Amino acid sequence: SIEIFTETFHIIRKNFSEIFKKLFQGGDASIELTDEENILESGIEIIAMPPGKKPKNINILSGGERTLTAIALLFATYMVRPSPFCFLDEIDAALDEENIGRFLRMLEQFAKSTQFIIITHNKKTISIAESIYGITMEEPGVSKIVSYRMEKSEGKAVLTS
Amino acid sequence: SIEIFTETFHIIRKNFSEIFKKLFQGGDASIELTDEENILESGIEIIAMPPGKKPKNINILSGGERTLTAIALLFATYMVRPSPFCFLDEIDAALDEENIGRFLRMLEQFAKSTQFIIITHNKKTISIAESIYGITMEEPGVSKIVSYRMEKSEGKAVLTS
Amino acid sequence: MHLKSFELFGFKSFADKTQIMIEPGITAIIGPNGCGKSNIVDSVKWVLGEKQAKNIRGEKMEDIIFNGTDQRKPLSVAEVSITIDNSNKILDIDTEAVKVSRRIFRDGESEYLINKSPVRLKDIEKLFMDTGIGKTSYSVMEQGKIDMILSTRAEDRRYLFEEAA
Amino acid sequence: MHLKSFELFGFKSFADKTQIMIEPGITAIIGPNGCGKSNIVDSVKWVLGEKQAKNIRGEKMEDIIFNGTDQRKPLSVAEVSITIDNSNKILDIDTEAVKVSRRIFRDGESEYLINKSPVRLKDIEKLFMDTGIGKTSYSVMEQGKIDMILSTRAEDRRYLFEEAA
Ligand SMILES: Nc1ncnc2c1ncn2[C@@H]1O[C@H](COP(=O)(O)OP(=O)(O)OP(=O)(O)O)[C@@H](O)[C@H]1O
Ligand SMILES: Nc1ncnc2c1ncn2[C@@H]1O[C@H](COP(=O)(O)OP(=O)(O)OP(=O)(O)O)[C@@H](O)[C@H]1O
Ligand SMILES: [Mg+2]
Ligand SMILES: [Mg+2]
Repeated sequence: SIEIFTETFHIIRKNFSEIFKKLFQGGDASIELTDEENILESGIEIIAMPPGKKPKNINILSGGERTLTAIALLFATYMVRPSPFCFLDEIDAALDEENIGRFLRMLEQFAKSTQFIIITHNKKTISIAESIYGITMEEPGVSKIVSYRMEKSEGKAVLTS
Repeated sequence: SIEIFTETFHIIRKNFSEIFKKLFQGGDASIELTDEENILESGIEIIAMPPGKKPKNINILSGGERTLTAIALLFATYMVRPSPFCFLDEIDAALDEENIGRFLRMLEQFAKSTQFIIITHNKKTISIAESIYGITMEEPGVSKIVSYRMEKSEGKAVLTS
Repeated sequence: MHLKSFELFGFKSFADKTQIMIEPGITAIIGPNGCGKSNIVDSVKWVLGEKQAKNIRGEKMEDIIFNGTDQRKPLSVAEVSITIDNSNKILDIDTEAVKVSRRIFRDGESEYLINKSPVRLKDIEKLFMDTGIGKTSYSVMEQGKIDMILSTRAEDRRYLFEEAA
Repeated sequence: MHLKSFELFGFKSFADKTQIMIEPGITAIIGPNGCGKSNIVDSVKWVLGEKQAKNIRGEKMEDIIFNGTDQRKPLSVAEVSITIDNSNKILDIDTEAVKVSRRIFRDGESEYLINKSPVRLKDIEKLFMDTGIGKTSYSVMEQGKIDMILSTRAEDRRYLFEEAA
């Protein structure tokens, strides 16, 4: 219905702006209906401005800026409709180390109420995980799983099985 | 003309197979014409089989396997028609550390006759560069360049200007 | 309601039966290129009801069955199960945990089970309705697709908001 | 024939004149997200004759002119120059080094120069014909596009082979 969609839209927009500002430490972001007259069919425009920048459209943002903006929108939607679990496959690929840190601090907040299963090659991301699974292919073409426990005191992953 | 295209096609196919086997340390790869009767308009199929695997089509390969396969095809084409210089923008993003190492060893061979300008966040890739430029944005939204020289003996990048 | 574990058997590169227990908080899955990490993500989309093979990198649904290596013969069936804690009875099933399974055979035949009882795919969809599970557009973020929402045309982006509303 | 240097002035985030010298071998360009690395790649495609704004992440060609920040006003012209060593006279110009420049103004007007003399875009294309420069489909690999050759349909892949032939 129009009321539910409009109310959800406004909440997501508010969340998106707050989360974007946290992840970018400044700047501004919004979502807008392309056709205010036709709410049930209108498209949705995304406006994202990292600190100091005035991008005319979202395509001229950098790879890392686009990833961080998409993450902000994802989390903004999550706050409205959390899923009990969420799978993220190498979403840190385009992020530099500083942005990975900001993303992870936010992920830890959301992880208090949602299980996150995150595939990554990044050491920083691995270091904040409570449990780690390693996949190997000792036999070519056949996947095998081993699990590690993070020895947080030593910052090292210890094979448990 | 048909002769030139066919001859080039066969050379690229041979290069592709050899380079793929080096990068994957085994396996096999080929390119095939989809329509042998119509060489001037035929499409080109890519077949790539990492060691031990029998993928039905190229889409079921992993992100890193696809990147490495595309790199093999790129280098295969290079051997036929080298460009004096080549720009590579974060092509190591999906590769694990071992595959980055294999890619870099091959890149160093090609770099004897081609200038490569490679954008990267990866420390291993940075460490094989002869010169390094850092881009910064101290003033928000305005790019500024600084250059570094690699102190290879210490494995550290030293700011030169 | 949280995820307790899931099992893969014959699904893509998981030729041998594999169980993955999921704790609260953050679980990292690591490993070299091509070892099977994204295949795990595909298996979750699939057991939750994915209808299109191309959305899990296949051409036909049967492509997800382990198709053999130089050393091993192909298998004839793939099965994925997901076990969800139900101690707060949010799912309309009277057990402490609910196990949902999906199987596919070489001839394309599919089977679905809830706690080992055969059901239809729409019973699984009905089970998960309004729980946030199964609406994978924002609970499964695939490799290389994180900024897809930005490249999609404005008109096509509605689905994400409609699912949340 | 090798690249000696290139200059950006007013191109995207390079509001101030910036020169980049290129040595033989491997040059790495590093820096945080959004600092301008891919903009450098766009500038090379553009000075070599890119005709479509969308191929360098713009909507209109004028989008590549520095459009200002909270602290700085927009500029009215963007210029990129590339200097190529020509000591073996492979390029049909009688100088030791050849400097190719391209400018664009806010009203969309474009200028092209070879060694400071105004020329047309097709003179630049003619200069680079058969040198491997300018055919950027395999000498410029853009961010996120490395495996595009694998996702393209078989029929559309010919261009890479035709350029090499
Ligand atoms: N039906 C199948 N039978 C056997 N192997 C399969 C099947 N489908 C896919 N595979 C194999 O699974 C591998 C891909 O696994 P996956 O995409 O999970 O890798 P990954 O761990 O995510 O790697 P990356 O880090 O590169 O993304 C491919 O090499 C492919 O050959
Ligand atoms: N015409 C313009 N005027 C001013 N700034 C611009 C213009 N066009 C693009 N930019 C800015 O350039 C930035 C993108 O730069 P670029 O894509 O080169 O980043 P990058 O260093 O490659 O980052 P990443 O590591 O995330 O890929 C954007 O933030 C964008 O706002
Ligand atoms: Mg993967
Ligand atoms: Mg970039």
